[in-house]
Amino acid sequence: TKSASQPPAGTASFSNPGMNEVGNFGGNSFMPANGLTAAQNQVLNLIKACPRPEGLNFHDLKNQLHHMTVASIKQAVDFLSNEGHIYSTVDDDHFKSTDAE
Amino acid sequence: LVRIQKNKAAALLRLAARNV
Repeated sequence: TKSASQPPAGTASFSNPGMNEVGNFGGNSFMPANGLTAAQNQVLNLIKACPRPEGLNFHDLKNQLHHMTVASIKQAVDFLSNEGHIYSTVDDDHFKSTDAE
Repeated sequence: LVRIQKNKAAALLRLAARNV
């Protein structure tokens, strides 16, 4: 006996028109439409997620991104601030995001 | 504080310039 009325549980019909085509850049798992690399995105997301008014400390960034070197974090931070996604606050080691959502 | 606001304004300008 099988009930035909119940839809299979595995079908996630979560379609997001227009958003799905962007992500397929080689092996880089997720690269949203904003044109940032995965590393730059991670840095940006961490800065975004920081609730403190003075923003996220570079030290915290470093502690949360073990897999990245200080140089590559700096590079990402440089890039992001050049693009205007983040800006430094109380000193050059604190960053906040401009991307209000 | 002024510095922060200036940085923020500058960053927003850069962002806006890119999004044009």
